[in-house]
Amino acid sequence: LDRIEKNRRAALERLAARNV
Amino acid sequence: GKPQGTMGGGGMNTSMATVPRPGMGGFGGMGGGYTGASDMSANGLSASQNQVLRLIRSCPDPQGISIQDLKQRLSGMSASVIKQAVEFLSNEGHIFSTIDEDHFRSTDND
Repeated sequence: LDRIEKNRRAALERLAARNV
Repeated sequence: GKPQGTMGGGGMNTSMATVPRPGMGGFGGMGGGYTGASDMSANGLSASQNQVLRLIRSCPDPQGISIQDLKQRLSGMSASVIKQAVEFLSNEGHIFSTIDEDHFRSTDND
């Protein structure tokens, strides 16, 4: 489950980077 | 007696001929803007990418939805298209892989 959370955060960061 | 609604006064007869009439046009009459019916929608995803995203979003499991599941539910879509959509979406950050590289969840369905 740690892995999921990690991936999730990475994805959220990517999403945020796209939305600048 | 009074005139009943002289909007322009005088010389607007000639311009009437070329003015496009609002409301009588061919398409775009559905009102309300984008509803995802077309190729591209508001977020810049293709139709198939949006379908994949919607399915992933609709999955309640904490571990997400598997690629096999996506294929089954999107039976009209080829496996490679689905795979590409998934790759694109995860690149963009809309989804992410969970327990393994075959399971995906959406970032924005908390």
